[in-house]
Amino acid sequence: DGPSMEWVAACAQQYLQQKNAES
Amino acid sequence: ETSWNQSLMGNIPTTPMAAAQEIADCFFTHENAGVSIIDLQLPSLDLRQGARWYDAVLAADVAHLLVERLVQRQRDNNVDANDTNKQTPSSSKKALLLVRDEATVRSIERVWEKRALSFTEDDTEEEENDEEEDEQEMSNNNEETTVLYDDFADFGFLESIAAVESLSTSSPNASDSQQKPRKRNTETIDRRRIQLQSLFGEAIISEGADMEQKVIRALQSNVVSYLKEQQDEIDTIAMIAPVTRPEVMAICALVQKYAKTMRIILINPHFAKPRPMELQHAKTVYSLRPFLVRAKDSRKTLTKIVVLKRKQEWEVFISDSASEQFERLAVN
Repeated sequence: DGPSMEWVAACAQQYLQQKNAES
Repeated sequence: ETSWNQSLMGNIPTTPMAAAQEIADCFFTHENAGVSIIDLQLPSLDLRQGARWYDAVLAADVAHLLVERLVQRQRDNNVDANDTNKQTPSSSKKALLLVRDEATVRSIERVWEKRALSFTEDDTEEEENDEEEDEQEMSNNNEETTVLYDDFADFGFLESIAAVESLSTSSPNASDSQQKPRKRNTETIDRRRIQLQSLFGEAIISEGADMEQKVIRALQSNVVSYLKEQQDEIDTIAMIAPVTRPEVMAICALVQKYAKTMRIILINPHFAKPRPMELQHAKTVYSLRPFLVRAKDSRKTLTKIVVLKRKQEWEVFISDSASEQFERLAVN
């Protein structure tokens, strides 16, 4: 039930990479 | 909690009242039967994370306040639908709140009874006003007003909110030293709409060849016989933390027997995968899952994630070291 942890982790990774690139 | 973004994520479920309010809002009013799951993965409320932080009384507070709200809402709907002066039996339904065994019942009852005897004076102004009005209404209670105030549960509800909100922990001794008891008629604490009972009573049921037989026998004497007597009265069954195999087996039996006619709420259950057949159609009404994120090669865990379900969709919120508050990352 609910989103998989892999999907959540992938979202987080993408977000953090984007943040790193911005800074 | 300091990063929680209330405007995006809703009420912070860090007190029993806030949790009950937020979760109750996720139930649709027309849901009068079927199985709903509440999945609140906060250590103090979640036995699945181990017994170290788990607080059975706190979990019971959330469940109690939640079912009280739902029963009240159902009652209001029924009263609206009928003539307000003629309250039918269906307008005064009750809930059965189930915990594992009698020892758990006793520890919860002990705290609830103690609270009922020791109200504090540091309630919020609003609560004070509400209580003053309640007392006035109760003191004016006579034959003319009996129809309107025939059930003091409404007032008991307000008082139980005050009681729960006023305690920072649910320890049985928490109110002893700091809180000043208020003289109060304990009969006004209305528990008539919530019946706290155990699945298995004093029976200790472990996994084994005779488990099913023992579960059915214990369930029969503790729950089924009670529900038989009260079948016109009870419309909600809530079970806190069914996590062991005997408990899940008992829940499946109850679901099979009552899910078509009653609302069944499972709070922080744990099932084997795949889910038992009886629970295939159970709906997750509210879910909160907090996580910490770290890279595989690092011990640094500054990124926080919350996976939240309030309505149909699942939302993912993130707060990294640079964010002060959670922001929405994705919707699934």
